[in-house]
Amino acid sequence: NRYAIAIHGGAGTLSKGMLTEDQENEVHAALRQAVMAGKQILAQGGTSLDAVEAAVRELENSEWFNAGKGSVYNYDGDHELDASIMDGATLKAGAVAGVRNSPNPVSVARAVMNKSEHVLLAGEGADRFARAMGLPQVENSWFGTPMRHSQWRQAQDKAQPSLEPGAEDYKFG
Amino acid sequence: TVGAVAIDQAGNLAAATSTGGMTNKKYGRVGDSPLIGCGAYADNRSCAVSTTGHGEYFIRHVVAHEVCARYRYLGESLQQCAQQVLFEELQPRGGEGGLIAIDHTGAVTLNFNTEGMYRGWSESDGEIFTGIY
Repeated sequence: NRYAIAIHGGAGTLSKGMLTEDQENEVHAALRQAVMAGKQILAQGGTSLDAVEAAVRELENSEWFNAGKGSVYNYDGDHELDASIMDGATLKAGAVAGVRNSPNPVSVARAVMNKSEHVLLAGEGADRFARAMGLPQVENSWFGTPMRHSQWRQAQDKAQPSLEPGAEDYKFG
Repeated sequence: TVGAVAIDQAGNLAAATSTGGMTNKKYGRVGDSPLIGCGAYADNRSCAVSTTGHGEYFIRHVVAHEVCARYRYLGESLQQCAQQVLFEELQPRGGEGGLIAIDHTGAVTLNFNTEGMYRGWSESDGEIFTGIY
């Protein structure tokens, strides 16, 4: 009756010293909390689907990671979120792209998997589906944080992308 | 981007990924996270995978499914599959990022070809590990 769980909170170029020691400790604590959320479910004989959803929800709820609360800003200063989930036993899967009002996109993805005949819903339709399923809704501005806003300002200042399609679009992330 | 993979006591695998996307993205740009087979994949016959990184590369290389396919058809270890995709396929083409995976035996691997990946893991009755760099 073994079990195991692994999580990630994003990968990239972490220049040394980007985080203070206190901030690093906060990140480690948030990672531990997410692992624990999934581990508790597995230890009690719960399913791997419930475990990965619980762990990802913890990470979405933490401002330290680019998902859910603390998501980055798009070119227009808004937030568009994506998520997916998949069950290895049945190959059932659910996903959403470009949702704007669901605090936990991974749970909307799971609703797509369990309560629709689709795999991927995108944009306004995905938000409408989340509301139809009675899932919590927030204002789009709820996702913003000072840390991400300053990253967005940096990205905007560095790049003066033309609005012409195909113009070199500065991406930061 | 965040993600999780798990194997439960019944031996079933699952994967999930969630993201806010890329800072300053426009035109409705979507990366690999919501694309099954790219940002997440789970199959009890092989492994569960969740990825993070430069989405366009992870889409072109169908990374999550590529790891599962290598495992299933080449008989490589989970670690070998992950290393091969991240360092032999992606890195030479500029694809930066990482992935976490668990196979149907419960083996865990966390790999990244960048300076760091926020990660954590734990096995039955084992302690909890976390890492940043």
